[in-house]
Amino acid sequence: MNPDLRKEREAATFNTELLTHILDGGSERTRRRREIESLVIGDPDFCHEDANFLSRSERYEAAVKKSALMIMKMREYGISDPDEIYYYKCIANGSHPEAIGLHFVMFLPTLKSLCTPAQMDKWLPLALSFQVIGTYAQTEMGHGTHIRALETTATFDPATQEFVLNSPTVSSIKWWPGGLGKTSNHAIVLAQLYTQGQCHGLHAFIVPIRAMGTHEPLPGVVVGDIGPKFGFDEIDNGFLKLENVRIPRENMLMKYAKVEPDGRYIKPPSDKLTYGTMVFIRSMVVGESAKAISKACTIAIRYSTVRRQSELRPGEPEPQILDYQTQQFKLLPLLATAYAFHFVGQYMRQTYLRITGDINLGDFSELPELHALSAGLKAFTTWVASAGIEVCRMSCGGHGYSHCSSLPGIYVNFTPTCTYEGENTVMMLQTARYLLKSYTQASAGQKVSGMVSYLNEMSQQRLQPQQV
Amino acid sequence: SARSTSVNLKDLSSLVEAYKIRASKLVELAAKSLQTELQLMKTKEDAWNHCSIDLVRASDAHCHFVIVKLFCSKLAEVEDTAVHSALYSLAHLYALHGVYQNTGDFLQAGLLTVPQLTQVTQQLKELLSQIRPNSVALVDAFDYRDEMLNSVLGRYDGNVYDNMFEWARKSPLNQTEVHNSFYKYLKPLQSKL
Repeated sequence: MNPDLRKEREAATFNTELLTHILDGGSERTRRRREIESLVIGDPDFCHEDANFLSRSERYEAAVKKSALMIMKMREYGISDPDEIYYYKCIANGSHPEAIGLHFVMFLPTLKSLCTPAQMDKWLPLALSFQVIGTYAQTEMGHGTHIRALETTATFDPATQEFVLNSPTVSSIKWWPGGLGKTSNHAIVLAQLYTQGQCHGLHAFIVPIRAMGTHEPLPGVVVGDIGPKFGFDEIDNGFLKLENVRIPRENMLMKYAKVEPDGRYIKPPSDKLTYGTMVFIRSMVVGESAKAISKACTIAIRYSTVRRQSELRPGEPEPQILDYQTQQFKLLPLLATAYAFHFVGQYMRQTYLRITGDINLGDFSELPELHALSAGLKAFTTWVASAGIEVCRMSCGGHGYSHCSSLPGIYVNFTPTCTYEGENTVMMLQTARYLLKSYTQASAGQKVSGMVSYLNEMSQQRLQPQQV
Repeated sequence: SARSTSVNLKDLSSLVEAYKIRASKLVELAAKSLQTELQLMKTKEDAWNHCSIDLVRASDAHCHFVIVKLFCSKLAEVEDTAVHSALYSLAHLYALHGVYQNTGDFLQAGLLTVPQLTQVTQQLKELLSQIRPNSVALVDAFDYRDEMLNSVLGRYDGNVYDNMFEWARKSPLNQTEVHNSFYKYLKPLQSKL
């Protein structure tokens, strides 16, 4: 153990273990997390070459191998609780993304939230046994967060009881979904629904893109990888062009909106339900912001106590760089931010689960607040965390630039959160729309509730004055 | 509409209150800005675009308030005095640093006075000194195993330099003492010049 680090640990004024329990949500959860982490650390199958020295193709292959291994091992150990799966994956993946991550974080949740019971019976067993490997194809080459402008079409043909899917323009080609390029054989495609000559807006469809045995692309499907990116080397972010691809009527996810066999359209209770998966991801990204910034802080703060540089007083030994006030000013507010985001991440997760529970019982009253809060907090935390990781990197001097610090990897794999699942400025404007609506209501004397309830107090704001 | 008020920089609950008022002021400001644009006979959509900077600023202040508020609420759940004290300092630093970064908003809202600006910096410095001795313990509490961080600089044991040298030696460029490009390009170049 480095003597400086040992001294730091001995001088702490609190019991670290107790704080870990708070962060984990209880001592039992800490115990179980560590138990699961040990399963991976002690497993020779997970000893592999440093990904930093591999080519992109090799990294993708290694990541697919690891994903397959993880699934097998978790089945073997009987790990099925979502939190425990998360612990297992976190330690196995480190700071690298998971090759078939979209299957778990978007494909499966979308099936669970938008399928009818009959659809669930059909698709879930296939997805859980990985006969179906899926992704979520929403973004198009020319269209991002403004989903009403998406161009992909799904036209119902009552004669054959099929939807015909098309990418009518180059800009409508699906672009960016993780796992779409090479890994997946199915995609949930978001497309404008046409039936009886009318467009009914965006709806979700399960589209087979590769044959389930041979993995060859199906007729009418043009699919592939979009090439190297800033980071995410483990992921085959892909493109998808649909040319008159026919899918059965049952492949439209019909828990809320429906198309009857005669082509009649039945509206969902809320338009926002189609994008529920994005809200789920946004809610979870808040916790991921905490994770990324806390990892970067851990690296930068430990290194700042080991690294000695220059001199504070002439003739004396070089001090630890964390003793420089400027270094503290860079890192300690970020450490505080990491804790703040951690607790907000816990809150956002609980709030998401509570409100989606209500939605499943038919209560949609809190859906607008969930949308607004998840959008705003996703944007706020990812912006701050992205910039913060970069500050941590530069706090480590030249060594922060090396991949051995892990800081470049953390940055390039985290910073896409500022643009995926809703570009941040657009997200902030969505939150603003909700705030203004609430402000208008509060100004008119109507009570607003939840996190915007402070707007009720606008006319009576006061603080305890203090002498200046 | 608000009375003249100022924030007590040493009191976390006063800071939470200040964030709340800042958020409501900025929401109000954005709403008024939108109203003004609408009166200029623009379409609703154009008016929205013309005040979108104000709108984003209002959202930002709202989110910031939510985060400060939730962090402070969390403190109430912490029973151990020493841990509570460490977390309290962090929450205080988080809130105060936000004031430091957004002094314009707090001044504009009448929550901060110009003479208080020096106090903000002074208070920040005090908090940095207070947190500094616990900083390693505070990152240790995240409990990231070395296998998860995969960082030579952030190793738990702090043995950075030996391991950095080991890591560098694994670089594929070090597989041969002389790289092939020397024979292919540099040697011919040397022989020609």
